[in-house]
Amino acid sequence: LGPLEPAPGEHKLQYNYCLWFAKKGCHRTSITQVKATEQEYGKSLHIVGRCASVEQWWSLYCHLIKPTALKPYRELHLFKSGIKPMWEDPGNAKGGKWVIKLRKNKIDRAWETVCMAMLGEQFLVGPEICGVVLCTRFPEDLLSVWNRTATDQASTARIRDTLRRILNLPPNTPMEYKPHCDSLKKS
Amino acid sequence: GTRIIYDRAFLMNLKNSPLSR
Repeated sequence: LGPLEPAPGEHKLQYNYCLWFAKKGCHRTSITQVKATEQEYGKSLHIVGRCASVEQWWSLYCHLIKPTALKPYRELHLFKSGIKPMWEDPGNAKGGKWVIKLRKNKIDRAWETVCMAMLGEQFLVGPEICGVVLCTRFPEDLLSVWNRTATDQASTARIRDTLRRILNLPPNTPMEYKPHCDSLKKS
Repeated sequence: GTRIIYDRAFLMNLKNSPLSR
């Protein structure tokens, strides 16, 4: 992919982003052949579009169907350019993710809100954010925010608190932090 | 360097700008 620039008059984003789509579920099926599974998962990821400005983001977003219109076990990944949305990518390998389960009636708005917070640098954790992921399931969907360094407690706490605030989550909403190395060991 | 920060209201305002279509 060639370089991407904001057009004249557009509002540049702090980072360029890539939107990916995958048909697989959040959990991988193969237990024994990690490498084969990694390749298989990589192949299931398709780039939908890219954006370097707010206007390019909306132009992309307005062409997408809403998360509630997606079938179960579909994934949307909005990641910084240069980071592939896989645990094994060097940008993610030492990182982890906050995962929130959301009812279908909340997911459209929540996905839009989390994407906007990332694009607008609302998490205030410098370069720590890698991307956000939506996994459609049944009856609830999963929304996750991936960061670079699972051991960076200040950043992970700030991401959690920002998520609670922007999504207006009740204080008792379960939120789980999963380091990717644990996910890799399990698979 | 300076970070480019946009809040929700600002981003929503640009959703309907002619450049966003």
